[in-house]
Amino acid sequence: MRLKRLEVRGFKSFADRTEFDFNADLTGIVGPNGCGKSNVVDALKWVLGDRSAKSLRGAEMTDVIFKGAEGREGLHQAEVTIVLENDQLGEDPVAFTPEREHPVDAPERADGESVGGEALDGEGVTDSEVPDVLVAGVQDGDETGSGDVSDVVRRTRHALVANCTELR
Amino acid sequence: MRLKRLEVRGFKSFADRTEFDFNADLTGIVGPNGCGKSNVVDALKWVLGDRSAKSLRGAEMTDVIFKGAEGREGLHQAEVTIVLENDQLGEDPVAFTPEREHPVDAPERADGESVGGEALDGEGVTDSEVPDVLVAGVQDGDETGSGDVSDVVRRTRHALVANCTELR
Amino acid sequence: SRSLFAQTFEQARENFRSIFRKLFQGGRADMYLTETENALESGIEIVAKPPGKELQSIALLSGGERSLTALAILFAVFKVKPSPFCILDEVDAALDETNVERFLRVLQDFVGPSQFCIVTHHKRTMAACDVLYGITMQRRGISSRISVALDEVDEFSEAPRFDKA
Amino acid sequence: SRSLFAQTFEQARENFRSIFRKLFQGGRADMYLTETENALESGIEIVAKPPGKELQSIALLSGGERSLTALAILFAVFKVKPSPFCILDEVDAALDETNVERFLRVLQDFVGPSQFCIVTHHKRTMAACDVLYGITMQRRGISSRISVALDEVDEFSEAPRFDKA
Ligand SMILES: Nc1ncnc2c1ncn2[C@@H]1O[C@H](COP(=O)(O)OP(=O)(O)OP(=O)(O)O)[C@@H](O)[C@H]1O
Ligand SMILES: Nc1ncnc2c1ncn2[C@@H]1O[C@H](COP(=O)(O)OP(=O)(O)OP(=O)(O)O)[C@@H](O)[C@H]1O
Ligand SMILES: [Mg+2]
Ligand SMILES: [Mg+2]
Repeated sequence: MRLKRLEVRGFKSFADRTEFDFNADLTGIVGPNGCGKSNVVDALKWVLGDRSAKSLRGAEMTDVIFKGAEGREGLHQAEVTIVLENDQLGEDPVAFTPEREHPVDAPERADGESVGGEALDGEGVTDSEVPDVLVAGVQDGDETGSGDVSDVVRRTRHALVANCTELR
Repeated sequence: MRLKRLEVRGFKSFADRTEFDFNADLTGIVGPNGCGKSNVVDALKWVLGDRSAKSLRGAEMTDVIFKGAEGREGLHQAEVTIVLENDQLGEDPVAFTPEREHPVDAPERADGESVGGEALDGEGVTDSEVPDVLVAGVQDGDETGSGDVSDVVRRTRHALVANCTELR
Repeated sequence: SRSLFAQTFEQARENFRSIFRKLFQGGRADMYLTETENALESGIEIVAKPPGKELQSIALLSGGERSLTALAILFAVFKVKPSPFCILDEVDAALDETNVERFLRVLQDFVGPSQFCIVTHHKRTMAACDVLYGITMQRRGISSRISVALDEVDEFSEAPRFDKA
Repeated sequence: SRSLFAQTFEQARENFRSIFRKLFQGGRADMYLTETENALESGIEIVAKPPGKELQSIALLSGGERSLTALAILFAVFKVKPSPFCILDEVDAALDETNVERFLRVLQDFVGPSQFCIVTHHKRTMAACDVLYGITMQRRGISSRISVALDEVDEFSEAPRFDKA
């Protein structure tokens, strides 16, 4: 399974459609403070199934939708598509966009109906096919910042336990 | 009140007597990871009255005593002296060393009797004369690291409340 | 002393608003007491709006923006009752080059009446210092101090390496 | 599956001990289960001994040593069951130049079979990447992507500045 491409639109500070090719083994993301680097990381977490507002650094799930900027209206939906190539089976790359039903009580986005939501170029990828992604950083949602070693130890326990339950 | 000098001996990784002159307005401390920069900050916190093992990044107060290194025995006491010049009153610089009674239950330092403990060059400085020092850093003892804004907000509340109680 | 607290808080708030604008070169920020009834027991709420962005809670800010906001709060409280000296330990770690410069510009407003001691890995911050002390572990596990000039910093922070290469 | 957990834990522990030695170029470290009775519910205890120093709890390590130890744990668990890709967000922020290099050397052991994406402000880490994407807010508050070559990074991270100078 290889990551080929990521497309974001209306997700956090990415108001317009933006594409990232991930053909390389090691891709770097750089830029000044506040420009949107960690938002790319959040987009990858979200499209791969992370549904915790806190881990996406928001108060609620609708915080991922572009809220507006100087001279630009906020949007009503966020859409992230990831294209994965399953090199074992020689299949076509499969695109996967999360079905995002917004909670009806979403205050400022009352019109934020379902976001994204269709499988492109082929069958939808079911959750079990979505690969595990290890995400680690010092800016993660929780207050302690997972760069701190005691935090990583806590996650290690979860990772190791999860590992076993999966293999059970 | 100006900080003139700091002398450390047997404090954390400073096994031998080390002196720092602080005549300048802005002094920088630099060096590789793990060389002892934050230990200098801890020495200043300790000599100015910080008695919380956690804020000094230890489990108990005896963790400030040099524990030994490759080819070097641990020591039995830690001593930090700070020389302050009270420029308002034109007095001589006053040295201040904390009286450090070790808790008798100090396990590995059973021989760690009182550390430091005498006032040099003049009268001892009483606690009330010890100036407030603002210490802020991302490596502070507590897990969240006080560089995090929510942590600073919590401390701000304490600082503001403390401010008022003092002036009462 | 409740009225005293309210007065001190208002001063800190005023300082925070102006220092934030200076650090971010624009935008605006504010701090509120969550409970006005019993001010001494109340929590503090911060909202920040970097230039060109929407006003939002501090949780949505980036790592560097959070550090810069934390520094604005620190300086705002410091200005209410300046201590004779202040120690900062790697507070510039998350800042990019531009924000390090802005931080140093604001720091200069405080240096002089108070003495500052700063631990840093950023070259620009080192360049702003009057004196630089290097800490080294020539003998493993034992710290010692050496005086360092700015142009020696690169060599200094590489040594001593025990790498097995 | 308790025995399975014990087996997985032992693998992670083995990995941690060897990766720590590689990152610190010496020293030794270990991880223990605090409760052996009910392993699945147990906490994990870490001890670390950087080269030339005493064995101690992770709380006494310096900021950079803690980050490096955290990276050793991350890679140790990753090695037990590698994911197809891994995202690292400024995990090198607290590291000095020497430790950034050691981190990159260990990272190279993992790149290839798995894809890595890394957010960083460190020039040495940027230089190790195959491709660099720059994120910019030419229009305030709106992010866009541009391709960046390594020698353009300095200019890029300065722009766009709206400083009122
Ligand atoms: N829903 C949203 N709509 C618009 N902008 C958003 C939204 N959510 C977050 N942002 C903006 O994204 C910015 C943060 O971006 P991000 O955390 O990716 O920065 P970064 O590049 O990682 O910076 P640093 O180097 O400081 O870590 C914030 O300033 C915030 O205003
Ligand atoms: N009581 C002690 N005796 C001997 N060494 C100690 C003692 N307490 C702490 N140390 C050592 O001091 C080191 C940490 O030093 P310190 O935290 O000052 O590093 P630093 O220069 O701030 O590094 P960084 O740049 O990573 O923050 C640890 O490696 C630890 O072994
Ligand atoms: Mg970030
Ligand atoms: Mg430190």
